[in-house]
Amino acid sequence: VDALFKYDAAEQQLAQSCKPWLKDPHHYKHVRMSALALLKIAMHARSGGNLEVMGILQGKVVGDTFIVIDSFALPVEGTETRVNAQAEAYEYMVDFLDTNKAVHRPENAVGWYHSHPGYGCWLSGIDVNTQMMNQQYQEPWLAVVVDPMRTMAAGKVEIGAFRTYPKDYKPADEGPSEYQTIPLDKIEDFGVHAKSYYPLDITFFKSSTDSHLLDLLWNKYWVATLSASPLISNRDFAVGQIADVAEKLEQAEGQLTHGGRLGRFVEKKKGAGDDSALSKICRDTSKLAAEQIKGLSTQVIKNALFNCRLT
Amino acid sequence: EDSCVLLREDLAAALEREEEWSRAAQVLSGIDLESGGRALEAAYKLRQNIKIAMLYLEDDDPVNAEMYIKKAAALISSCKDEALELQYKTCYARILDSKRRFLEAAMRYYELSQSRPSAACELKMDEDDRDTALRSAITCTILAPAGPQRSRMLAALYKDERSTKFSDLFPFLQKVYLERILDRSEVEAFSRGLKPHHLALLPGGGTVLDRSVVQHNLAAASRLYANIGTDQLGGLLGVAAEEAEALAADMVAEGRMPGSIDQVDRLIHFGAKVEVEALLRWDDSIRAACAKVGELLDSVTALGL
Amino acid sequence: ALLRQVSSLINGLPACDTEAFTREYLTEYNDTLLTLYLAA
Repeated sequence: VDALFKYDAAEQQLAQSCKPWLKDPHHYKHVRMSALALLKIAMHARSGGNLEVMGILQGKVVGDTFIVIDSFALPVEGTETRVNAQAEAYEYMVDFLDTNKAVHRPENAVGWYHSHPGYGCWLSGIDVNTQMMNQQYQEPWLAVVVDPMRTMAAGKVEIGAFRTYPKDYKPADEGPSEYQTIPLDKIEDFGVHAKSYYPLDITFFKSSTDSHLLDLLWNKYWVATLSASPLISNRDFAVGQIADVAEKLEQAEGQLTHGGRLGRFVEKKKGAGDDSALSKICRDTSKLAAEQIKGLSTQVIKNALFNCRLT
Repeated sequence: EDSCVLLREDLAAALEREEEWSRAAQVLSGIDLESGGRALEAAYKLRQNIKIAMLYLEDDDPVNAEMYIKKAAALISSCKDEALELQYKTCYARILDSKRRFLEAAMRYYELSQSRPSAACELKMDEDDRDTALRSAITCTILAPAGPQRSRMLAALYKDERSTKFSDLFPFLQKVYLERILDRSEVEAFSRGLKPHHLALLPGGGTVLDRSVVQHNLAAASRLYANIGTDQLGGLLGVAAEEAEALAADMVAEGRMPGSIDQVDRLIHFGAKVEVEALLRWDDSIRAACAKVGELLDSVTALGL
Repeated sequence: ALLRQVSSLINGLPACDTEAFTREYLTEYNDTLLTLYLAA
C-alpha cells in the first residue's frame, strides 16, 4: 500500500499521452483515496457549516483508477450558487501546486472536491458544467462530492466520485442507481442532469504510518463516542429533514387532489427501480427515523452506564 | 439556415416595436442555438438568450424568462463583454424579483447600483440607473422574509449614504432596519411605490407586502416581549390567533426568529432558550468519567496487572 | 493509589442527577418518540 504513495512523473506522462478517456468515456471506473485526503476533505467540509466549500485533489492515475493521495482546500465558498467559483481561486491553485513541486511533492492535481451540506452526493447543473469544462481542458480529472451533515447524522462518510460524459454522448442504460434522499428544492436540478455523469466506486487506503496513528487514536475514540449526543449536534439537520418531508407530503397531496389517479401513487413499475412519490417519502422518513433511534439509543445507553445507581 | 436566422431576427425586432414581447421571444427562441450544426460564438448565444429572457420579462412571464437566463448563466463565464454581463445581471435581478426571491434580487440590485462600467462598455449606466437599482434593492429587502440575512442587507442599505436621498423611502427603511413596529398608514404609503407583482395575492391570502409586514412586526414584537399569548399576538399583528401561531412557528423553524411555542398554554416565548445546557454538562461529566477510566487502565497496564 | 483512582471514578457517578437534566433528557426522549410516531 505504501507503494501507492510513490509518484513517477514519466509513468504518469505516458499514461496520459495515450488519452484513454477519448476512446472510452467510461474508462475510469475506480477511485482509491488515501485516509489523509479523506480526513482533510471531511474536516474542510465540516468546517464550512451550511456553506459549500471546495478544494483540489492531488494524486495520479493507474490504469482505470484515480489514486488520490492528498487534497488541499481552496479559499472559496458558496460554490453552488456561482457559475464558476473555481475561477476566483486559480491563482491560489497555481501557486500552491508550484510550491508543492518546490518542496518535492510532485503529485499533480487530478480533480476537485466540493461539499453539499445536507443534500447528498450528486452533481448539480453547475457542477456538471464545471466538470465538463475541466474534462475538456484538464484530463484526467475527477469530481468528488462530500456531504458533511449526512456524514454526522449517519455516522459514516457520505462521499461520491463522478465523471461526466462528453456533451452529445448517450450512455447505455445502466439500470437503477442506489436511492438517495434529495430535498424538494434540489430534486429538479438532480433529475435533469442525472444522466450526464456516472459514479466511480471509492475505496480507501492508509500508509503504514497512518495505520499506526489511527490505531493510537482508536484507543481514545470511545471517549468521544460516549460523550457525544448526536440528537443535539444533528438537531438542525433533523429539523430540516422533517420540514423537507412535510413539503414533499404537501406536494404529493396537492398532486392527488389536482386530478392524479390514486393508483399512480401506490403502484410500482414492474422490474424498474422507479418508486412512487409516496414510497420515496416513506423511505426518507424511515431513514430519518433510523437516525433518530440511533441518537436516542446513545442517550439511553449513556444513561444506563453513567447515571443508574447500582444497588 | 443563415437566412432563416436573419428573418427571425428581423421579425422579432418588428414584433418588439409593436410591443408584442412574448411573440418576439417565441420567434427568437426558434433559432437553434444548441445543436453543433452551426458554429456559433458564445457571445451571440449569450446575447440571444438574454434578449429572449428580457422579452418574456416585459410580458410578466418570469417562468420562461428564467429558463433562458439559466441558459445564459452557463455561457456568462466564458464571455468577457461588459455590456452583456451588465444586461445579464439586470435581467437576472428582475427575474428573481418577479419570482419573489426578494433577498437574492436585492443583493443583485445592490451590486448593480454599485457598478461603474468602463468607458469602453457599449451600455452606459448613469446615476439615475444606479438610483433605480438602489431603490429596487431597498424595496426587495423590505419585502424579503424577516430574518438574519435580511437584517444584514438592511444594515448595508441603511448605512449606504445614497439611500438618504430617497425621502419617500428612507424613513420606512429606517423603521424597518431599527425593527420598529410598522403601522397601517406607513405601509400604505410604501405600497404606492410598488410594482403589480409585489401586490399580487398569495395562495394563502393577503399580498406579498402584507405577509412581509406581518412577519416584520412579529420579529419586532419578539424584541419587545419576553413572551406573549397567541391571542394578544394576533391582535397586535391584525390576524387570527391561529395564524399568528403558525407564522411564529414558521419563523422559528426556519431559524429567522429565536423562540419556542407552548401550544398547551397558548404562549409564545421569545429569545434563544438554551434547552440543552444540562445535557451538555452531562456530556462533559461523561467525558471526565471516561478520562478517569482511561487513566485507571493506563495505571493498571503500567503496573503489569 | 489505584483504589483511590477507582474511588474518585465512582464518586463522580451518577454523571448528572439534577432536575434540569431530567427535564431536558425526557424532553429529548419525547421529541424523538414524537418524530418516530410522525414517521410511522
